[in-house]
Amino acid sequence: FMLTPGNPKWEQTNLTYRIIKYTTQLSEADVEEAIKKAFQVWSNASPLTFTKTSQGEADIKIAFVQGDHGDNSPFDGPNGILAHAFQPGQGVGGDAHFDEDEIWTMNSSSYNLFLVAAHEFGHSLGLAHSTDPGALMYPNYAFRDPSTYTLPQDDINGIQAIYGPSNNPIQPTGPSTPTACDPRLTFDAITTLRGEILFFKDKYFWRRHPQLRIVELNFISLFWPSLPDGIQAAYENVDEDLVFLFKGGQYWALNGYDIEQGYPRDISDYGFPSSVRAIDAAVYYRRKTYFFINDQIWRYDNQRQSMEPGYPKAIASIFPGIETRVDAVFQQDHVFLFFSGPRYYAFNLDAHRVIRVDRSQRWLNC
Amino acid sequence: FPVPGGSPEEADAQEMDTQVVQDYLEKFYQLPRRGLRSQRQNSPSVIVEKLKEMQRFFGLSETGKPDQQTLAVMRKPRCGVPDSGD
Repeated sequence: FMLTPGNPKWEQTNLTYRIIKYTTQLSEADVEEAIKKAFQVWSNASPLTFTKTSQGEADIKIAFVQGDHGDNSPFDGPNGILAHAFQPGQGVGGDAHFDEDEIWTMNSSSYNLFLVAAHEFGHSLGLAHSTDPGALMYPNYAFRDPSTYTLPQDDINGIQAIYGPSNNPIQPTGPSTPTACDPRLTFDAITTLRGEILFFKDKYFWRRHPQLRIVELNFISLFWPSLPDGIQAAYENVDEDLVFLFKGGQYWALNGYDIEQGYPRDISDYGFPSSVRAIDAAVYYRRKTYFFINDQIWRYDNQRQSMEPGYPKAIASIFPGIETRVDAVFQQDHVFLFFSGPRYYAFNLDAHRVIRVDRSQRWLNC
Repeated sequence: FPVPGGSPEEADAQEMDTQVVQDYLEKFYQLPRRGLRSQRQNSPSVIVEKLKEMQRFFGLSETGKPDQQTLAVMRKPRCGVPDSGD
């Protein structure tokens, strides 16, 4: 996190706010609900309180305005700059302005007012932008589900660096963004997707570009708002150009970046017994789908559309050398890449043996 | 500068990219606005330094060049508050 240069802060902790000018795109009730919820994000993590006033002066004045609106920081029409806010202080200090030329929503379509407002109020309280891509104070917009939103730890640390701990007897904690080069990094699931490789972790995924070897971290919800966090297994069926994602007893099908209609479905579709309630890892190869659950492997025949007889078997009996539980697996050039803890094992399907063992994070250019 | 022998479309696209970079660095990284820049401030090295500062902030390779990944970040919707300075 970063504090605004000069460390401006409010001397009083009970602050007032007033919505001077509403947007025409949402009802006043929706705007007030989003704004109230956005302030709660910060009051939950600090000693600050926020009281709405409807007339007279207020510490934080909120307005939806267009283009050049007289504060030397003109807005730029749809997209681009969404909003801005001023650091704590008198007059314009603390005020937040939202670009009326944007489409403001209460849902996952851009742009969700609650998320943008919560970010701007961070500035109103003295925070600058954070370099943590998972932080609320990161400059770029990224949708996260407001109904399950919790302030990331980076932002909690920031606001408490200015105003001290929350008055709650139990100090709030928040999610921390996984760092690619953490030697203890493990993956939840991995799949290829039309040449790219997606590495899933908590509410994020890294996206590795095949040629450029560039790796970028994104929120799962930025690409697929309706998907849950914590994807547990994933595979690409290249013959159908579909990616399947698994969590618990449910699975989803993605066609590129679109979720197919009629999902989620239950994993019993594959013929698993009801005793199987989650999958550790999965990979597709030559019209067979391999599922890894604890120390066992199941094989599904995609042509017959049924689980193959004689399964489950011990993983090591099919893939000698793969002795530990599999977190994630994907296939590349007739090699299964098995990830277990902070290591991966390259299993050559022709030579039928492990040909390389290395640190998982090398796939993230670490 | 336009690539010698580049097609007019390429020159236009390059001009567009230059515009995106200029605007972004002026808005969020304190690159003095055109017309207000002194000779020194107008030198390419100042722009390269500001571009590296932006790439560092976003964890990009600090090439000092407007590569595709950098331009992609610059085109994302964002907050209007600068990433550095007041």
